[in-house]
This record gives sequence, C-alpha cells and structure tokens, in this order.
Amino acid sequence: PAAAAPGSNPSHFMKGAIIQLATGELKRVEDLQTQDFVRSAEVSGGLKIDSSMVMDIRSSQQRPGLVSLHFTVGEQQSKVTIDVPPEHPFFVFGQGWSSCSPERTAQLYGLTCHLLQVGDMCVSITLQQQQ
Amino acid sequence: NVEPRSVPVFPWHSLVPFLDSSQPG
Repeated sequence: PAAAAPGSNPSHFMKGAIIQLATGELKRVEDLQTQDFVRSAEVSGGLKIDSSMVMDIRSSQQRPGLVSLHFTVGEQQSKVTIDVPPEHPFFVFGQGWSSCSPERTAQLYGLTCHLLQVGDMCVSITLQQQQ
Repeated sequence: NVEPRSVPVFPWHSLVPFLDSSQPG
C-alpha cells in the first residue's frame, strides 16, 4: 500500500507553532490533544482518523540515518512502512507527541516527547471511503 | 516603522501521517 511521508516542513513541529483545527480553533502544537484530531476529522468531511499500531522500529536499510517504522493501519490491518528522521514526532492516542529520539526532538523543535515504542497507537489519516 | 509579520498557521492534518489503509496488507 502507498504511504506518504509526513510533512517535510519541520516548522510544523516547532514549539509554539500555531495549528488550525478543522473547527477553526487555533492551538499551539504542544497543546494538542487526542480529541483535537478526532474532532477535526469528524468535521473535515473526507478525512478519517485511523489508528496505526507501531509493529517494528529499526534503522533504515536504504536510507542511513533514518528510522523505518512499520505500522498496521486501520480496520483493514494494512501494513505500511515509512522512513523518517528519528526526531520526527508522532501523536500517540492518549499519550501525545512521541518520537524515536525525544532528546533530538527537544533539541531541534523544543517539543517535549515521549519515547515511541512498539505497541503505541499513532494518529494517522486516510481518505474517507464513500459508502 | 516595523511592519507586522504574519504568523504562519499550519493545518491540523499536516501534523499526522497520511497512511493508506485501503489495501489490506
């Protein structure tokens, strides 16, 4: 299955960055909560929140310096792999921002993260299926 | 005079990965 790498613009994740929810509300990136994503998807029409479980974390074979994250996505349990820098934050349900290297995330973005681990359920989005 | 600088605003969906779950793996 196809997978799009998360946004390449790191300023999204800089502490203090202003994020607009689908409801129009503005929040700082460090203040976002699980419900903000869920509610945004509900009102956005066309986007659906999926739970993506981290199945494996290892160094990328193809791209040194990156980390390969293996997910199973949604009800279909699709297997998706993406390569990201170790400092890239993911939003874990009920926990908040998490990365493979919270120290680097703090250095580069100023964003406080938990350590991303196998079994974590990350927020991801897909296109809403038309019934 | 200091011109006001616009603060960038990012959409919520730019923060989370788009992972295609339409095809079972």
